[in-house]
Amino acid sequence: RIIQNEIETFFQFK
Amino acid sequence: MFECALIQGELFRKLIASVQDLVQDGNFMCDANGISLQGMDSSHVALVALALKKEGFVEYRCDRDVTLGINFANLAKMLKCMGAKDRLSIRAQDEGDSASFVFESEDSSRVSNFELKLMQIDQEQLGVPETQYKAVIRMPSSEFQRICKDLSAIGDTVSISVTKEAVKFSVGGDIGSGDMSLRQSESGDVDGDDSEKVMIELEEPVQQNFALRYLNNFTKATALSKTVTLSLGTDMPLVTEYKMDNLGSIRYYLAPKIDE
Repeated sequence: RIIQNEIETFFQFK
Repeated sequence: MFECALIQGELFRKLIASVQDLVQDGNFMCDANGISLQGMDSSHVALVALALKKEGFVEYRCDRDVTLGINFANLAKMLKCMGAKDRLSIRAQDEGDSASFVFESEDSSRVSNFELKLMQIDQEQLGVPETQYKAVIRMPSSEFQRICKDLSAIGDTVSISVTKEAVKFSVGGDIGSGDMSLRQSESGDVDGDDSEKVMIELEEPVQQNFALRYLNNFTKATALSKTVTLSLGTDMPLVTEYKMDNLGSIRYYLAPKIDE
């Protein structure tokens, strides 16, 4: 199953 | 007081056109060094980061940091009134609720004044860590635009795989599958300027899957730069970057589609 990640998974809020 | 001016106002119009379909509105953060903007698309899968340096402006003055909350579609309506060769000036008071945009033709025979109402946008900024990528590809931006457009007719997800010889874009869908490979240009090539070459810097081979509809959105920035740089890492967002000489760059980050 291929899932589309969200960008927040990779970058933290400042 | 914040004010800046660009001889080629057209560049700014192209910049707004490059972000307005991905992000509805955003904050232009203006400080002594330049202007930055960051925004996510509504599904939070893509992030665009604009970084404009004061050196790229013919005039730049920013006494105190200013945040201009802008709706890009509204700004685009005003920029549409600018002549292709007009000079653009932007001015905003420190605590103002509007920003002024002035377009002036080369011979100053036509001057247009627009006042755009500013918005209060509470937008958290995402920290993008400095990253060591497995592969960095530089290629003609028109070539990348064409590949994304043509392959999206066959499938909605593109696999990008990079070796030291070539970068391969593959898709599959109901009608079948296909792939397009670009070989690394011979370094000895003397003909043609650098912007026509495909250059690959490889730490190690890498392959990732991305949704083509976002890549097609990113290629709206093709008019800003003859080349585009793609940076890939394993299970990391793809970075698609268009550099604009000494004005700065626009970077798009796209989260990968990962096999669970």
